[in-house]
Amino acid sequence: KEEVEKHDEL
Amino acid sequence: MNIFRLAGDMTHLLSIIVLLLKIQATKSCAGVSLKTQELYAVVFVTRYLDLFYSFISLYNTVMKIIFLLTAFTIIWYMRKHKVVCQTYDKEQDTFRVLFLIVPCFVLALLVNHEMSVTEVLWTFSIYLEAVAILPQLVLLQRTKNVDNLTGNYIFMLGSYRALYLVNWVYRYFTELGYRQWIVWVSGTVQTCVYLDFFYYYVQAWRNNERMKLPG
Repeated sequence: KEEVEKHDEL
Repeated sequence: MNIFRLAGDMTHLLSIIVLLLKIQATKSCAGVSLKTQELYAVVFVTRYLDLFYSFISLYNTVMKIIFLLTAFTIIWYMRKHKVVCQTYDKEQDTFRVLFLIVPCFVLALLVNHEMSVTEVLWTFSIYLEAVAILPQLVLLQRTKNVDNLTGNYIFMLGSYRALYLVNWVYRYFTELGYRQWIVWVSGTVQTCVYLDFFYYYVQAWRNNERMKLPG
């Protein structure tokens, strides 16, 4: 689940 | 944010600026694949949907907007600009992009982090970006004319993802539990797609001669 929230890269 | 990722983003931005300058300065897009530019526009649109609902940082938002605007500007130049659009070799740029889009979309439906519209589209953009350069590489093989600026554009576009690979290694070791298998695998495939080009590009650079691709 944490991967979905962390789209912090371009 | 780490230096590898910042270097990657700056290299990516620079590659787009180089292409825009080439088109604006020479009023020509000879040797540039419109199909690759359109695939990249699809990548950016499907990846940056979160512009509307989630704020990560000013940097993140500004860069996304720049990537979207430059992508559409390049496409506008190649399709609409009266002088530039005449230099686009439509007959050579014939890659069947559906053969890239459909498999990437099916794969995004099968392999993703979450079955939601935005997450599937985001995953689709990750897969599509890995193969988006193919029409451009095929066009180069066909036209043989790798002008300096186009060569530099492709080299930097490939380098940005290679820098991202380093960034992922760095984050894996410094951020406990950081995992992005989908992005890591796709980014590795993407970088491998460029290896052949990198080989000929570096060779030409070492021999200080104009880059030529094999017959």
